[in-house]
Amino acid sequence: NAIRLAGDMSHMASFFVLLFKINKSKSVAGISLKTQELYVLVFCTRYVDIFWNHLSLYNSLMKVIFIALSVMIVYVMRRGVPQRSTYNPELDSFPHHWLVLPCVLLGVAINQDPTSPFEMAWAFSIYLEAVAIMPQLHMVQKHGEAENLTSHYIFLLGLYRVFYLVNWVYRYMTEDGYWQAIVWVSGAVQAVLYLDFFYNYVKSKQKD
Amino acid sequence: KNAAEKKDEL
Repeated sequence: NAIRLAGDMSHMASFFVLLFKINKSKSVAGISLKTQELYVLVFCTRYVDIFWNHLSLYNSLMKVIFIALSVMIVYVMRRGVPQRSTYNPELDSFPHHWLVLPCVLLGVAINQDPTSPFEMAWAFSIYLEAVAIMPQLHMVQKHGEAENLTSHYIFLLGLYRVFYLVNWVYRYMTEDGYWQAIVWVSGAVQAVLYLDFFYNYVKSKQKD
Repeated sequence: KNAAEKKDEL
């Protein structure tokens, strides 16, 4: 449906905005490497089914694109010259292990098929995605204010989540028996994390 | 719907 597509497009746009920013400004200052690495982990654990679930060409293609773009971003941040010298590890100080560990435990404990390692990995990726933006938000707070393109990037990620939430409501009403507790609860948590950012983003845009 | 069929989102 169109709402879901809008979500995917803003998600994809967020990658391109970030790649544009780090290529154009030659700097990754203010970007959390931890968040970007968590996204690589999210996509790699969620999309292992790319090898056997062929629901549509669109889905398979988007999975490849999401993995490739997230790996590319981490690559430029770690290896790019001069980008790698502009990274601020002292500001990227969020204790990310405390995000990953509970998500692993949750993924093992709460999933759609307790006998399947894939379902555990999949549930883990859903839980981790919900909180993966936290190191980035933490960095924005420590920095004081995010650069324009960085804030557009975060905004697009939050927007993607909002579109997906609306899409779930739509699907629940139009598709018989459509019901996804794990995804909905995690998605709602994820959206809530953006509230404070959204508020400041809109406020600063009004000021400009 | 089974678990695999439900995974039609990204």
